[in-house]
Amino acid sequence: NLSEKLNKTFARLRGRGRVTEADMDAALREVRLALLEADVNFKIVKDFVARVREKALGVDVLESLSPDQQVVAIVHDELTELLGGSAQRINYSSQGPTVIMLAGLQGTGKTTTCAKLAAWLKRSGKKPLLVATDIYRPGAIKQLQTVGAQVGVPVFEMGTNPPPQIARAGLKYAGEHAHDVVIIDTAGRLHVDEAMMQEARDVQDAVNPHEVLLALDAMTGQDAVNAASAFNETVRLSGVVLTKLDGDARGGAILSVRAVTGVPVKFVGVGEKLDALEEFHPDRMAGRILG
Amino acid sequence: SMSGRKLDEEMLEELEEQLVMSDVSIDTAGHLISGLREAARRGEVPTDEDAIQALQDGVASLLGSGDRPLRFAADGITVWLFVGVNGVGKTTSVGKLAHKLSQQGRKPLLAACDTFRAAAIEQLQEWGRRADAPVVAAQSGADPAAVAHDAIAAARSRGRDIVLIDTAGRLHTKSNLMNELSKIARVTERELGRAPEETLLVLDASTGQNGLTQAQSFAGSAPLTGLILTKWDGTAKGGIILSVARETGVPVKLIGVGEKADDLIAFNPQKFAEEMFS
Ligand SMILES: Nc1nc2c(ncn2[C@@H]2O[C@H](COP(=O)(O)OP(=O)(O)OP(=O)(O)O)[C@@H](O)[C@H]2O)c(=O)[nH]1
Ligand SMILES: Nc1nc2c(ncn2[C@@H]2O[C@H](COP(=O)(O)OP(=O)(O)OP(=O)(O)O)[C@@H](O)[C@H]2O)c(=O)[nH]1
Ligand SMILES: [Mg+2]
Ligand SMILES: [Mg+2]
Repeated sequence: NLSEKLNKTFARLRGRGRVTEADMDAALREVRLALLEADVNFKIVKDFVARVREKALGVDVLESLSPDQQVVAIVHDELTELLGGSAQRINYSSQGPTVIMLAGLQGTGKTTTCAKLAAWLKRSGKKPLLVATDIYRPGAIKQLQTVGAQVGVPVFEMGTNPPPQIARAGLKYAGEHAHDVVIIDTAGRLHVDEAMMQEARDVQDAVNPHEVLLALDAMTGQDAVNAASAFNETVRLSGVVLTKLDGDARGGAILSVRAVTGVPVKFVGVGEKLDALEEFHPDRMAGRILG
Repeated sequence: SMSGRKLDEEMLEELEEQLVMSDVSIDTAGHLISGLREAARRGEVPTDEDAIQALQDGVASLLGSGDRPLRFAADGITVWLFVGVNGVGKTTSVGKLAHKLSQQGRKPLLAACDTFRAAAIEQLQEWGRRADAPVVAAQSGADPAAVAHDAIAAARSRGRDIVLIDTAGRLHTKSNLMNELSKIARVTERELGRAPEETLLVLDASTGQNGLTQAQSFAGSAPLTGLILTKWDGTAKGGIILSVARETGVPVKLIGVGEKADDLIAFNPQKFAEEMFS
């Protein structure tokens, strides 16, 4: 892992006498490799390593007794700070139902996450309603109805009517039936599919969600920033749900997404079961990315 | 910035960056760039255009020859098994293939061996209707190996000539699920009297370095005969398949380019390499 590699790098260097700035570059190469292996975006890695270098030289790491441990600590702290530090809670409505919309690329875990969120909110005393707007994928509505039933949350659907219309009707239904949270599941879509991105925008405009959450698969590679930026430009995102974190992907894509869009992680998906939703811990994520 | 410019170290760095941005591993990118640097020393790539062409050829040659059609049984029933982690496009790929097979005059039968996920069976049944292929399923929670066994028996008794087995998405880190997959593969092989003609790992083109781990892990549970790379209609380049090719030798056979029945094309290494640099 990175700690061991830096230990080796500095141990080898220290054997030759005083540690120099060139030696720092060797250490930073290891940091760069670790981040790229973890799927952090190439450009973000460049900026990040430059920041670490500045900080390390600033605190005179090279004079320290254990420069390897100091560099790891700086990297870890910088990662933690980048990943965390902003509103990670749901912004509830001050009047009328809170509307939460899930969006993202195909297969990232939106439908499953909608049910997990519904269960989470129900446990905290809310009365959520799920709304099915994926009118394309075979069995999508049935899937949401099935997981909705599994967590005891009703599902509003209107067949294959236009998604903005379904969303609007779902919000109206929520108001009439004392639901204080509306969770809107949307179809997976490519950020390069103009018609589908417009549809997402139309759903947002129809119901003005208090939260628009991007479901991001933890195993996503360099393309994560392209998709996240495009989604953020079309439907202003308020948060990310990082899914499938129970796998062994390092998850560096989240660093890139956070760095480029500024959007915070609000939840993490850690399994297929409907109770597998947890709060995000930036320091744990930093450790995971570093391997 | 490319027009007869001489190949220099800065250009090599730019090309390496482009590879990494396409999810090619550092290791494989380094390997390709070293090869290019050697070619440059021998005077074989005077300009940047030569360099890009040489790199494309390097990528294509890593991926092997493009002519790997899916295999059919010489006699008896053909079986193709579809495996992979959650959400990558297994069920959709099964549906697309079933549709194509029916169009070709074959008689596919679909085995709904995802007995776990909500509405997985319904999703496959809809694809069965589109492809005009019967679907063998059991109740939710049934043993997937038993469903596979029953599907092959059903194909025989109903005169179907090819069985496509859809399995549940599973993370390779879950040993109980990987054991379940081994069992499905074993029972299938026992019922057939031979290994399935194809065991296809489905990989999402937007997957990062974890894609290699997925391939290595799944290969440990069932001998893989091919890869299907899905969602190549997005902006992700799918460069992880270069590492998978180098480390496992499993050939890419098909590429998913959309969500409709016709959106599955044969893998073409040259075209894939060109796309990586476009
Ligand atoms: N292991 C694991 N699997 C997950 C997690 N979240 C979702 N899944 C699985 O990922 C697969 C895809 O989940 P879906 O909820 O259907 O994804 P989706 O984004 O709604 O898919 P589309 O609507 O087709 O875009 C399913 O097999 C889920 O069970 C998670 O946190 N961990
Ligand atoms: N754009 C695009 N979407 C695809 C492609 N292949 C599959 N999809 C979409 O990806 C999502 C997931 O597809 P599924 O077939 O349900 O994936 P799966 O691997 O069976 O998922 P699980 O069974 O839950 O593990 C669906 O929304 C599909 O329409 C492709 O080639 N391109
Ligand atoms: Mg869905
Ligand atoms: Mg499936």
